[in-house]
Amino acid sequence: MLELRLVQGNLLKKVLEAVKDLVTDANFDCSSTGFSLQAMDSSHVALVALLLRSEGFEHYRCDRNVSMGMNLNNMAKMLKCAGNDDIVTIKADDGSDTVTFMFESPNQDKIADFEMKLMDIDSEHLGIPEAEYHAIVRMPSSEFARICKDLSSIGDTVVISVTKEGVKFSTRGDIGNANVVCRQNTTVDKPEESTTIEMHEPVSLTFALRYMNSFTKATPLSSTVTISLSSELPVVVEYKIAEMGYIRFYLAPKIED
Amino acid sequence: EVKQVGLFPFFEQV
Repeated sequence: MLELRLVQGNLLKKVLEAVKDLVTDANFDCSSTGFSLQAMDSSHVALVALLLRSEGFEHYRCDRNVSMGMNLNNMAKMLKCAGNDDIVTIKADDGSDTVTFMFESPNQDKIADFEMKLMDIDSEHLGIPEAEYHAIVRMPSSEFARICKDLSSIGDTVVISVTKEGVKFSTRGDIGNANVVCRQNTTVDKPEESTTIEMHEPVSLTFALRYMNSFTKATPLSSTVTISLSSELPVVVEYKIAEMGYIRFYLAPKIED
Repeated sequence: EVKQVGLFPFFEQV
């Protein structure tokens, strides 16, 4: 028996909007730790890792570890039927081939349940080693989204370079080239509007903007984004989900042929 | 010319 009651039901709606274009089908894993997902895109270039910790749910019952295969587009369709203020409960019986999403309006005057068929998914689970990153950039998520969108109108790839001067996002294309430099700025009144750069050594890596733009669909989940870079590892683009966990996107770089 | 690589050289399947 599985029963997870999430008062902030719209969090789940936002999570689905953030991942459904990157991954078609995925296994959601439910354990005493929380509700999680790890999935790669079809070309095995990008990976999404989601964790919603059990403590973040108002009620969390998971009698045994369960893995539920879901089509994310279908799940998003069902969650779109929930109101933004609705409480969402995910329910599944042991051995069942369906999952039920229950939506309750805040004043309990409307209760809906949507039952979705589960699917068997053979997914490859990757071990992600703990790593020291050469540079960690924390900046407003809306600013990062804006930069990715702007640069993708010029070129297909972005070079992210971190030096003591700041973080530079560069692209080039047929019509010209563009550079955006963000300097460390911690003097603003609101911490969510600041940019901080923790650099152990300079790093410069090239990534496909198509994936970066896809990651920025998670912007509504968090006011800040953390970009961790190392010359030997995929970049990590992390959006913290307040009091619940995170959504992390890993992207392999483009390298000189 | 830059080439897109996959995640597998970096992460191992478990």
